[in-house]
Amino acid sequence: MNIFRLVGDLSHLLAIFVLLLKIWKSRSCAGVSGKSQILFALVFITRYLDLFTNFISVYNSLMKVIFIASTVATVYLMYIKFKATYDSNHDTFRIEFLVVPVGGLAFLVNHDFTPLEILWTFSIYLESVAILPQLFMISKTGEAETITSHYLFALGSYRALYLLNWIYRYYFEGYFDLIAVVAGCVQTILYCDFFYLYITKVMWGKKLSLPA
Amino acid sequence: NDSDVNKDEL
Repeated sequence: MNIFRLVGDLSHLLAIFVLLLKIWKSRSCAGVSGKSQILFALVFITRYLDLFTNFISVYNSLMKVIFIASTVATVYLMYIKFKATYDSNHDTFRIEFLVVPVGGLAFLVNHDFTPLEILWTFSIYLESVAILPQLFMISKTGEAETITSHYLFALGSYRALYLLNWIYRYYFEGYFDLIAVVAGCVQTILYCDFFYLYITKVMWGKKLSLPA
Repeated sequence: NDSDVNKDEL
């Protein structure tokens, strides 16, 4: 474990709970893409299947449980409890256009052709594009609530910190996983446009609105 | 190959 990975995991945890609290407190999921949340739930479920078979540490197991539970809870709040506030008219990204190609790629490019490894690879590839429905929804509505932009900033920062973690681990531990690094770069690049808007607008107290 | 390395990352 290193500081980049620890801060990255905490940033990820923060993002998930900022969103969960926003929906719970405001009793509304306006401006939030349910499709992205479904993809994130799929990412965690396919990645943490080894939760009961491969114990790494208390921290590792605890975080896996928290990530799965909080993301499933978010999906529940969006599609069941506060379904009336779900903005399905703007959350129109066709996620099958993500899941199918990513599934195919996981079969073709992986470290090991075993079910668990292919599911892990699928999860890594899917996570890199899972935010697209959310970014697409913001581009359609033209703006995002400030709390939603904080959620996105923390979520985007987590994988950027993981990139630093991989640089650290490469030089100090000789650890390198090309699949995770490439997917992590794609994932972080997708946030660049948002990071620019966040830093130039939200940091100065303005609302995040995309140029019309 | 990498898959043998324990997947210790989240």
